[in-house]
Amino acid sequence: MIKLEKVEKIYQRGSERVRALKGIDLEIERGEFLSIVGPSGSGKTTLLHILGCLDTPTSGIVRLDGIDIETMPEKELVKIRREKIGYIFQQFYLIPGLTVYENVSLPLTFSRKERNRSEIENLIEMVGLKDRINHKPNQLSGGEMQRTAIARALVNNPEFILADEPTGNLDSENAEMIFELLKSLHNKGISIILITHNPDLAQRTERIIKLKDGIIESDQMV
Amino acid sequence: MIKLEKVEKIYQRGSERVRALKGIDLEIERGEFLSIVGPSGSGKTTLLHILGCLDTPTSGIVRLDGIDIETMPEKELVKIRREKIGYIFQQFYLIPGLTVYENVSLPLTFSRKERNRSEIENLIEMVGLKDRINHKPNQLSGGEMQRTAIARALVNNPEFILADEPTGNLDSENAEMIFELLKSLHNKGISIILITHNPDLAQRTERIIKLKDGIIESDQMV
Ligand SMILES: Nc1ncnc2c1ncn2[C@@H]1O[C@H](COP(=O)(O)OP(=O)(O)OP(=O)(O)O)[C@@H](O)[C@H]1O
Ligand SMILES: Nc1ncnc2c1ncn2[C@@H]1O[C@H](COP(=O)(O)OP(=O)(O)OP(=O)(O)O)[C@@H](O)[C@H]1O
Ligand SMILES: [Mg+2]
Ligand SMILES: [Mg+2]
Repeated sequence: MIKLEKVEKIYQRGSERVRALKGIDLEIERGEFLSIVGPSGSGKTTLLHILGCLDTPTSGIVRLDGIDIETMPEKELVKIRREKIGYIFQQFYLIPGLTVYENVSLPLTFSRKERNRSEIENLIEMVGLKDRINHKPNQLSGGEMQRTAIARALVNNPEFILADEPTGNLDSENAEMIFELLKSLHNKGISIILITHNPDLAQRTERIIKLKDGIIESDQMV
Repeated sequence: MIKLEKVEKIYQRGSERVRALKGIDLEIERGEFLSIVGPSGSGKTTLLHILGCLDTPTSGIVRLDGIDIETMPEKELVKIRREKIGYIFQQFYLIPGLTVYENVSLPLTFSRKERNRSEIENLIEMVGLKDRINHKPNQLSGGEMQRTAIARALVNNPEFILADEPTGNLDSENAEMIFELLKSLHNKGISIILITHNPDLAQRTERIIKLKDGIIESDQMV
């Protein structure tokens, strides 16, 4: 369970202060499938990074299963990030010199988990990239890069998937395939936090958190 | 006027041959507002790069106002790319060390055109980034980066705008603002070629070209 208490994120640039998050109170239970929506620049990616322990708030508390993450040893946080959470980044962040197969396999080298070759190929096939398995990122289309990032997020069998606009570069058919994949993972008990600009997809999750100018404007069950 | 005759684009990777475009015949008049749609990997970005003279076909002919671009001196092609065409890339390609203002102004250093400070600020305001004008790309949200790339494509007052999924990272309100901006430019006589995964936006252009597996599946007036 993740709990945010009065979380603020402020970026200081010289004399300018950007308040990306202004006092967020939020509780997310295990097994939820929720979406975060809101205008460009409203703080969604910032919020997701804090929920995923990739970033710390400027003020306020983040609790994992009741424990303030500030009191957790770094080793513990690293273990959580590597083994329990799968991230799909808005900018993908694929490694240029590695193939689709190698990019997807990369998290395995950091976690203690093992997957054999055919399991990884199966994952790559699930996102429709079987014919691109040996391509490098500069030999892929935008949507193919996005799908590589999606497969990579799943290779560790994570308990949480944090997905930042995973269908932004996909046509409706591929977007549907990815959403169905997320739903099936949710049915197996995985918690999913999805940032999306697609209102139809948001409506098909269980709870919608609307951000606006760094605050939660509404938080509703669908 | 752009004319493609039997255009093919083949990527050879070792023994593997990827036929990204398989025989494209296409004629686009000045002043058109057309969209290119199709599944991820169907060849849209490849087609746009060839239409914009950023890439050459493996076979087939590209004519600009009747002239085969293979017979054009490189200087002429460079002039066209820099002065006549504004590109919005699917991956943005902003320069990391430069601010929004500097990134937007960059094409001016390559073309002979001049714009004064307030004209550039006006353009940045038109895409809603007035408050981010001094931010660098790593201090911007995904949609803010996308809007910076959009403003940059317009700074040279181009005759053609080639836009590769310019609203993929934008909420519906910002997407609408960008589409309205493109429409107003079209009303001033600028030709617009828009790749989009958003069927509603495609329906609001004048002509839709549907790609599938590297061929034109259909080419219809809206
Ligand atoms: N350098 C390359 N080498 C090999 N294959 C490539 C290369 N560049 C692109 N491709 C392949 O060509 C096909 C067409 O790519 P393109 O970028 O045009 O697709 P797209 O329609 O824009 O897709 P998307 O909607 O995902 O952006 C893709 O399947 C891609 O894997
Ligand atoms: N390092 C930084 N320095 C200053 N401001 C920043 C920095 N990083 C992000 N911001 C600002 O914080 C705000 C929130 O950014 P965030 O990436 O969370 O937005 P978002 O809701 O994900 O937007 P989008 O839908 O465009 O992806 C933005 O307005 C952005 O300009
Ligand atoms: Mg974002
Ligand atoms: Mg593309």
